[in-house]
Amino acid sequence: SVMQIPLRKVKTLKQTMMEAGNYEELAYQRAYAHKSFLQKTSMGSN
Amino acid sequence: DPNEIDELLRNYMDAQYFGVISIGTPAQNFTVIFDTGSSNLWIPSKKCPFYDIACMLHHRYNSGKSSTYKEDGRKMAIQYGTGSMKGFISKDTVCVAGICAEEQPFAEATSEPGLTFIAAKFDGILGMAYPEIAVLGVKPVFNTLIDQKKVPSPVFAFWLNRNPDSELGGEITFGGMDPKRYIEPITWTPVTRKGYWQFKMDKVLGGSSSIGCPNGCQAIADTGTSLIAGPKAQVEQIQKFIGAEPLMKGEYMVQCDKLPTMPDVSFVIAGQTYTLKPHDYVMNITTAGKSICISGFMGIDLPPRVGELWILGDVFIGRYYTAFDFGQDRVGFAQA
Repeated sequence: SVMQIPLRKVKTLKQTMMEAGNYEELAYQRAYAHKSFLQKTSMGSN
Repeated sequence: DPNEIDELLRNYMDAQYFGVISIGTPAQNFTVIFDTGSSNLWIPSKKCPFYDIACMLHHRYNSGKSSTYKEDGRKMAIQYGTGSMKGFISKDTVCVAGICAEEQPFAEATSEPGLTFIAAKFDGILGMAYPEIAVLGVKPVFNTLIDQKKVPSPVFAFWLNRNPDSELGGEITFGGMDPKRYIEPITWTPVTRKGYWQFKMDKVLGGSSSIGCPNGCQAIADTGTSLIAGPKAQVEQIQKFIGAEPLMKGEYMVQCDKLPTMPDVSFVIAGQTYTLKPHDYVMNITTAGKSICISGFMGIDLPPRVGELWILGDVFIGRYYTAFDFGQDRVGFAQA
């Protein structure tokens, strides 16, 4: 027979951050991580 | 650029639907994202160091307390934009919906990257895409269930509940589809590349005009993200069509009071038209006491080696019941 799993729906992290007014901070953090990732790879690190 | 792939294909910031699985004997329970955009199962390990905050804040698998644990030990890493999820492979009994995959290999994570996983409300990820994209070629749980003949047919299906007042967020069906959750007919389209659940999309329509995917394009059905994403230039056209304005990082917002007058957007797949109304493709978020409405469309250009790809996430799957058939390598959609 077919088996089922119920799913729970929650606010996404992004929604939570936006509601708390922290999304800009998060976007900045991610942009910073992106930049440092690019710097690392452009220096030849694998 | 792996960061872009992270943003798009593994954007767990936007993941919204979780379920519970158990691992080991006696059962240890974990909350996971059932993710059709990846193919590995990983959960935090009891062996993660105390300074790994993400790991410490979630349920951790303790192999020492499971009589069915078998050592594998291969090291693995999954690269995300903001770092790597690192860990090692173990084998144990993994149960979903009361059916169990014996000696299922999975990753015990000992290091998890970034803010996303610290703040995450889920413990781990259960990948449900093809084994072809599984890191280390580790067999995904559903494929083990098929091989061990634990499911009556090699099909699983997602129903996501769009009623915000309901306790039940949705339902996954293993081994077939649930006729209570969709309206016939279900229209199938073949998988064009075994990796993601990838298929051909014919076009994207605004009213009767083409506003995206002009000559046909490739798309994937991805339950690991909540938005609909596509090539920037084409998505900009859609945003313009619906009257959205840029917010940040490829995202757009619309005026909430314009919702009743906004147009429908349709996706044509295998000759069938799937229409989204404004309340389907707009997400309403209350912040600092006021509502803002985020467009469910997001533009992103993937690197040339990945090529143009549209990602149909929860915004689409919530409106259209989606079935995934390993037996005939096809994806099916029906009205939820």
